[in-house]
Parts: sequence; structure tokens; C-alpha cells
Amino acid sequence: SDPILEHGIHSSFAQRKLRGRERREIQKEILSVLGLSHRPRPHLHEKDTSAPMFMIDLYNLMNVQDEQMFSFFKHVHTDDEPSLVGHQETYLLADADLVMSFANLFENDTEVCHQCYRKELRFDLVDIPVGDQLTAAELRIYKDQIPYNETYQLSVYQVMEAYTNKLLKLDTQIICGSDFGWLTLDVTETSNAWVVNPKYSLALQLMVETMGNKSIQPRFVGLVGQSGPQEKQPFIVAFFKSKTIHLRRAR
Amino acid sequence: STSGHWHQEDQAMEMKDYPLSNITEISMSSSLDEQHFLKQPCQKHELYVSFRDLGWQDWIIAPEGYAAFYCDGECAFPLNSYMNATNHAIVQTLVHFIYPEIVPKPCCTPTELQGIPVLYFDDNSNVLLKKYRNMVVKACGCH
Repeated sequence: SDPILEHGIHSSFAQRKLRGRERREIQKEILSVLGLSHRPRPHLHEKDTSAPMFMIDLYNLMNVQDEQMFSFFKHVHTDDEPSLVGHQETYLLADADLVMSFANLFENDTEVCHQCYRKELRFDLVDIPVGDQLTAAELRIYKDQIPYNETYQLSVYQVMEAYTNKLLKLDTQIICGSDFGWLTLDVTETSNAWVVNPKYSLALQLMVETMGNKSIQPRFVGLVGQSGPQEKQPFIVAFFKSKTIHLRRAR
Repeated sequence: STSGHWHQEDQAMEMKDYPLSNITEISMSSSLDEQHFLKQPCQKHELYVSFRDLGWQDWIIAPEGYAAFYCDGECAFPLNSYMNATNHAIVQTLVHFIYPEIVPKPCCTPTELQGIPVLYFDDNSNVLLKKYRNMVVKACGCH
């Protein structure tokens, strides 16, 4: 899908197979241009899970010219399958220098614990960039359709680790049983904890209530968790703005 | 940048390895005419950085690579009226006219830069989408 390769421009480049040392030198140079101290070695690199799929959508959106953005956008939202990228992300993307996704690492098992009316999710935020300003953070969770067309209130809380069992309410959304697609909850308020403690592990709790204030298990309204398909796993996406200009280190 | 130990023999050897159009026209014998090479008018060459060829497809999701250009030869600006010379290049040229033996002609300067987004995995399999501003030179003083 690379337009450069497709249109044959690539053939005009001088091509030569790099030798071992030469190859390593060039790799080192380009890593330096990219502002990386070493070559990342991810233990998992599947691209068909929810977070990478969302990020690929964002990348494609970024490559669309400004004048085309609106029509691209309309196209995305007329598809049968709900898109991962929404209006909100388009505006956040325009202002961001870095977008980062965090996959859910842990979830309490509500199938075993029948008394658990809260779904707990955990995210490891050790790799957030130092010195960059967090402009927005969203928890994205997929909701399947359920046969009961009732209205529910979905709330997300931050677990305050310094205070046992203390929760901070972050966002609330009204959802219908017939709704399906990605729900976006604003968790930007948690960024205070990220900045203070760079090796932070963020714990969030999701709670679902009927309009009569009766708690019900999140999976009963169709919220997809770790037992669901890979492309519907919950994740966090954070938007950062760089405060400083990247300077290459002298070697 | 060039390192100080890059001798003429090495230079001739290196140039053989790069089949660039303007270089192949020059004799690669030991009598490499540096002056002739320097007086070649500035030419535009393209370079494609392929992340795939670097063996990075396991962590760089997109793009597969990016194209940029560089130029070599003697810069023609700002004497040609249709070229976009930078202020620095104009001053450098004027001073070169006054002190031709001391002050060299100006080198190319980027006048239009473009960013590229790169999508990649980090060590913990988080996905990052980073905008690299001013990554690709789209135009320089003479092109």
C-alpha cells in the first residue's frame, strides 16, 4: 500500500545492499533521528488487537490532507462496523505531538466473583514521556448489543492507592441496551497521578447502575472485557504535546 | 558530516559503491578531479530510508519508509533569479565575492521542511504515534 513503491519512484533510488557494520551504523543514525536510545524489542507485536488497530486508524487519518479529512471522516462513520476513531480524537490529534496507547493488563474476573459489581482494569504507565504535557486521556471500552433496551448509567472511577478503597469519580455516561460500539470515557483527570509518579500503575473501576440506582455487573450490559475478542479489548489512549524541541545528542 | 580520516583513496572507493548519476560521469581513476566535481552544478538526489530493509518491521508499524532528497555540487543560488535563496546564502555569496580565497560559496540550506508521523511499538508493546516535525526537506535554496 506504499504509494512510493506503487508508483515506481522507488526504482530511481540508488540501491545497494548494506554490509553488517554499515547497516548497524545506519540503524544507529536513524534511531538517533527518531529520538530513540535503542531499538525497541516488543514482546508482543500483533497488529490485530484493539489498541494497534485504533492507532493505525489515527495514523491513516493523520496522512489525509486537511481538505480531505471531513469526507474521510464521513466515510468512516457510514460503515456498518463502528469505527474506533471519533470526532473528538480528530481534534485532539491535530494538536498532539505524540499519541500513546496502553493495553489493559489486569481485570477482576466477574464470572467467578458473582458479587463483583465493579470491573477493575489496570494499566502500566511506566513509559510515559518525561516532560511532555498530557492534553487528554481516554478509556475506550467496547459495548456489545443486548436484548434489553433499558437505560443504564456507566461510571468510571480512579482507585486512589494512597487511600484504601477510596475512589475518585472521573466520568459518567448514559448507555442504552441496544447501543453497540466503542464507548469513550474521559480519564484526563488521572494525569495528576501520572506526573507525580512516573512509574505509575493506573487502576480504574467501572460501575453500571440502572436508572433506579441498582448496581449490575458490567458484562450484563454488553461491556467487553479480557474474555472477549482481541479487537474489542479495552485500552487507554493518551495525547501529549511536546514542550521542548527534540535535540539530537552529540556522539 | 565528514570525518577527518576520509582520504582520497577511500573517497574514490566509496564513490564506486554509490551509482549516483553525476558521480558515474566522473572518472574513478586515481586522478579524480575534485575541482571538476565541485564545479558540477548542484543536483538533486533522492534517498529512500526503508524501515523494512533495516529489519525493523517487527516494531515500526508504519510507514514502510520515507523518501527525502539531498543535493551535491556547487550551489547556483542566488544568482539565478528563479531560485529561493535564504538570507544567509545571499550574505555568504556577497562576502565570497569580496574575499573569494577566504570565504567559500554558500552551501544548500533547507527552505521548506515537512514532518512525518511514525507508528511504532515500544519495549512494553504499547503503541506510539509520534509526529516528527521538520523531518523531510522538501525544498532547499536551489531546488
